[in-house]
Amino acid sequence: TQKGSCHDEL
Amino acid sequence: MNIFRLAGDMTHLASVLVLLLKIHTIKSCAGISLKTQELYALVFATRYLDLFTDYISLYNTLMKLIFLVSSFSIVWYIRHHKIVRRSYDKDQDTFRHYFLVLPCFLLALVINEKFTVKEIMWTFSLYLEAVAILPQLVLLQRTRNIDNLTGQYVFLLGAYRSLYILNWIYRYFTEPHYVHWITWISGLVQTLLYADFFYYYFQSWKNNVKLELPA
Repeated sequence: TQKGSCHDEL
Repeated sequence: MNIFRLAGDMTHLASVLVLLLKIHTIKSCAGISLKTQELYALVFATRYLDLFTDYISLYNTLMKLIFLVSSFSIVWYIRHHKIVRRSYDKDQDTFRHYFLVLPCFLLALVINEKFTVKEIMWTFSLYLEAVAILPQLVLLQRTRNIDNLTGQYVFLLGAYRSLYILNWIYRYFTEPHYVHWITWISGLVQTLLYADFFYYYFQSWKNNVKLELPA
């Protein structure tokens, strides 16, 4: 699960 | 995750592996800019601060570890390995890369998505990555004779960001509210910096001649 504007890319 | 992003990550991984392979097998870093490698190590160090705090996926964590370990070990090889360091041409690799770090940091302080330490460091790493290749491109123009592995390394490094641009376009159209202007613009600038290299790389491949960059 991703919080707010956490960045899910490398 | 989409095919463009997976292809981009695999291309990025390939670029790092090509470089490690070159340095580890032929024990030489001829034509490789230590400054670009130092900048990349800094990029990963500042971008992956959330490595242990935000768990996104096993893939994400694994890749971050691989990029961190590989970039720092490349810097170590070129600086400290008794054989590899001899092939490092510090007289040619003279780009003052510290002049890139400060402007990127100042820019990250001014233009960012959220004024938090983590977000500013993340934005700094984006701006820095966009210009990190400059010392390497300058070195390529100086040393003229580009060996295949170095050419492939730079090509893969440029190609990965181009694939990421396709990934951003795909995500923009498939995910509502997926808008990251800062990421998109710095990624575009980064790819444009490779444009002339790509042109000469493609020409050398098409005419089957050795890759030469104009002085």
